[in-house]
Amino acid sequence: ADPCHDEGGAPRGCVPGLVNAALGREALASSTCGRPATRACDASDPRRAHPAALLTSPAGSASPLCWRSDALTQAPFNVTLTVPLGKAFELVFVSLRFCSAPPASLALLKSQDHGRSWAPLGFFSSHCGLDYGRPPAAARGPAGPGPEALCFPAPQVQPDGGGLLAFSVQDGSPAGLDLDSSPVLQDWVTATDIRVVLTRPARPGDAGDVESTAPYSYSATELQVGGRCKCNGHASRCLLDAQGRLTCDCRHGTEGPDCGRCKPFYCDRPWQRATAREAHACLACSCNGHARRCRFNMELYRLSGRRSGGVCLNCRHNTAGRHCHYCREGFYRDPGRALSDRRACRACDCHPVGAAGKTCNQTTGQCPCKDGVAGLTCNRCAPGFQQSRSPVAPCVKTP
Amino acid sequence: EVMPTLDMALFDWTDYEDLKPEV
Repeated sequence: ADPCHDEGGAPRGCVPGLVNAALGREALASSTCGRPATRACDASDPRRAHPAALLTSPAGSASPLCWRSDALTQAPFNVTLTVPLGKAFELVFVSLRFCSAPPASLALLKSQDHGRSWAPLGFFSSHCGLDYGRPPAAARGPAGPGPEALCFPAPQVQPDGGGLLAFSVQDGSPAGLDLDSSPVLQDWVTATDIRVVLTRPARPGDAGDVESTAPYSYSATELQVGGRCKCNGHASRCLLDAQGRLTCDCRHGTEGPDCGRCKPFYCDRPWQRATAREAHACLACSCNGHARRCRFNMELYRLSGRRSGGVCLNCRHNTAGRHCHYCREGFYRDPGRALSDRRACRACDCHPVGAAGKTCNQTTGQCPCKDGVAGLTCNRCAPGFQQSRSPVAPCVKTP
Repeated sequence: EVMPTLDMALFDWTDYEDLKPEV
């Protein structure tokens, strides 16, 4: 079964499955313990190392299990965890398990341009105003028209001394927005990289003076980024390309890492994201097999009632026109051949003396004959005429 | 009646050298 086409072969919207996009990706931490080695942490000893790779490695595959930061003795206590996802994903949730008391404040950021710029997805703090200058989400008024980064309570300490950050990406989004129909929401959930900024360590009982608890270290594992490989509804899976980059297995005449554009010959209408109801497949230009390239013309598309805007380029086999659907000057349609036949257009072959020009009727192939000349190519004198010696008037009335 | 095709050899190109088709 092909998720991108129905039983009849018609295209339909399709999406890759929900995965942990961070799994196996290289996690980067701005601070990791073990250099220089201490009694508890030695980066050069696998049995005592706590590298950032433990954040995104399969559960239970390593021992120890948790990444750990260096001991932080004085402010600022910021430590950044970054996971490049390799390509754009549409996020559903982000979670992070803390192996020690979770921080009192942290920020969750995303990048849509492979780490060049960052935007917040959410903040988590026991003191939203103090840490991030914004009101707690619960105390905030009605949601705005679009998604925004809200400030949620910091993760609670669990009985085992750890804690869990669990964030649903649509938590910052007003209810009722639908991913299929809301470009704003599509943009909100799209990320190529995820970053967690651990801002302030927890202090038992309060969130005030953290320096009294120093040195402090953060420790975490299982950074999960739940999402779907972003293919804009035109692929049901993502694969590694020849260069080892994750890319959509595009269908519907689309191409690109996210199926974000139409393939070169598939430009009869503008690219569109597929929805659950409509595949919006890119359509091949109609060139009757006489052109390999085409371009999109918006004006023609509008004039056609938004049905067809492709213009064939470099029509071959002596054809011409927007769809290579008629014969170029000096050629006419052979009625015995299909329009898609390589020899659908025959040369006019107008007689150099008997014809008044070289261009024949494109339908009948009739050349324009001089007076008294007849025949499809004007190569004979008409009845009642005979050949003269003058090439200007090749046929004269028979005396 | 099928007329014979024009015979190029019969034309006199003396005054129309510039119109003469290349063979």
